Amino acid sequence: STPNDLKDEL
Amino acid sequence: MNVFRLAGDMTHLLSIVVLLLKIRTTKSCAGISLKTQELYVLVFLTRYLDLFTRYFSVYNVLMKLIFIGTSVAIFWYMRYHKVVKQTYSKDLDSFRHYHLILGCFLMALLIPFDFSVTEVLWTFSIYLEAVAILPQLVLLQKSRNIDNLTGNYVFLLGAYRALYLLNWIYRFFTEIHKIRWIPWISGLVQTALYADFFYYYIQSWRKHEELKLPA
Repeated sequence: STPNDLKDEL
Repeated sequence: MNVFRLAGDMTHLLSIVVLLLKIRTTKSCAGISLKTQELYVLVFLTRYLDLFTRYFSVYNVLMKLIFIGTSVAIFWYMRYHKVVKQTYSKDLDSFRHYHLILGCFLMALLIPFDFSVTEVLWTFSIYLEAVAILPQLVLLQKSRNIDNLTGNYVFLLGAYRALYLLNWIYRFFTEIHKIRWIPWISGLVQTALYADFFYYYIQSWRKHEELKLPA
């Protein structure tokens, strides 16, 4: 599963 | 963190502060859609599920708590505060927002970022936020005159996602180097929905006239 690299956003 | 995202977060925070100010100082929520506020509570609750499981920074935790707290507070004011709830234009706030919730949930099941509960719900929150402003825009079209604070609230809410689009372009070239179709397309749709509002808002600002949306 591709990591969700936008998870550090609001 | 980059300047576009920080500006976006601050604009988003400012929009919520302006709305809370309007409701608390005027003790009125006239012209505000309760349905859009409900959708935003759902957006934040489904997007910030990892609030207690993944730590990014103090800023990230703080802002998530503020966004959840303020959106619930606004919902409470409009739904239960004895004075404010009388000023809610229930008959004008007629958009069938449950259709938006169902539609976005089905979309998230079909095209999620990843097939896990948290990612399906995260995708749901991205899709839902793209259309969450619709009940509010419909209500504004039905309102005869739009007060300044309400106009500023909607403008700032639209501007924040436009800044996020710049943030995604910046991150694409500097760190991610991959296209994130779901947030990008949702963000474009979200910002596009404000297009005509932006036009009339800037016109009213330039001509020093009251903001009025064509019916």
